[in-house]
Amino acid sequence: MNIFRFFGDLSHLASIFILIHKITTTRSCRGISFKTQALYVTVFVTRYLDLFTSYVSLYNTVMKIFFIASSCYILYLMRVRYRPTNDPSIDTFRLEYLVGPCVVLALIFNYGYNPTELLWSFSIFLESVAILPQLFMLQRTGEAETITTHYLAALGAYRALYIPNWIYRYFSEGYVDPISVTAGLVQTGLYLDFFYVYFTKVLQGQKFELPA
Amino acid sequence: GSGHSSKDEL
Repeated sequence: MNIFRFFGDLSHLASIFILIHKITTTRSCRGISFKTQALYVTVFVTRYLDLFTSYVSLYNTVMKIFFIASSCYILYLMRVRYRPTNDPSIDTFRLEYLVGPCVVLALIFNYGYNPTELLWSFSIFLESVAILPQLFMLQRTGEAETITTHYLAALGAYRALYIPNWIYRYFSEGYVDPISVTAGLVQTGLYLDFFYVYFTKVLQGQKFELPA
Repeated sequence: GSGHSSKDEL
């Protein structure tokens, strides 16, 4: 554990609390992609299956349970409690374009041909693109509530902080996990456009609006 | 090594 990793995880936790706060205080999940949230549940469940087989630390276990539980809770909020505020007609990204390639990539790039390793690898690839339906929706509507942009910024910061974490680990442990690093770089890259608008508009007090 | 170092990450 190093500070980059720790603050990355804190940022990830913060993003989830911001999202739950947004949905429950506005009593609406408008602007949030159900597909992206469903992908996160898939990511967490497939990756954290090792909860039952390998123990890392209390921190690790508690965080894994939290991520699975909170992502399921968000789906519940969107699908049940605030269902009328969820508009599927603008959440149109085709999931098969994401899931299919991730299955193929996991079959090619993995650390062992057994269910746990294949699912782990699949979850890493899937996480790297899970935000795309959300970004696609943002692109389509051309604007976002400020609280939603804070959610995305916290989520992007979590990914960005994992990069110095890997650099630090390379020098302190002399090992690089090529699957995590490659997928992580791609994932962080997807946020670059968003971050540009976030820093130049939202943090200057303006509304998040994309040029027409 | 004994596996891949990022398995302890979240």
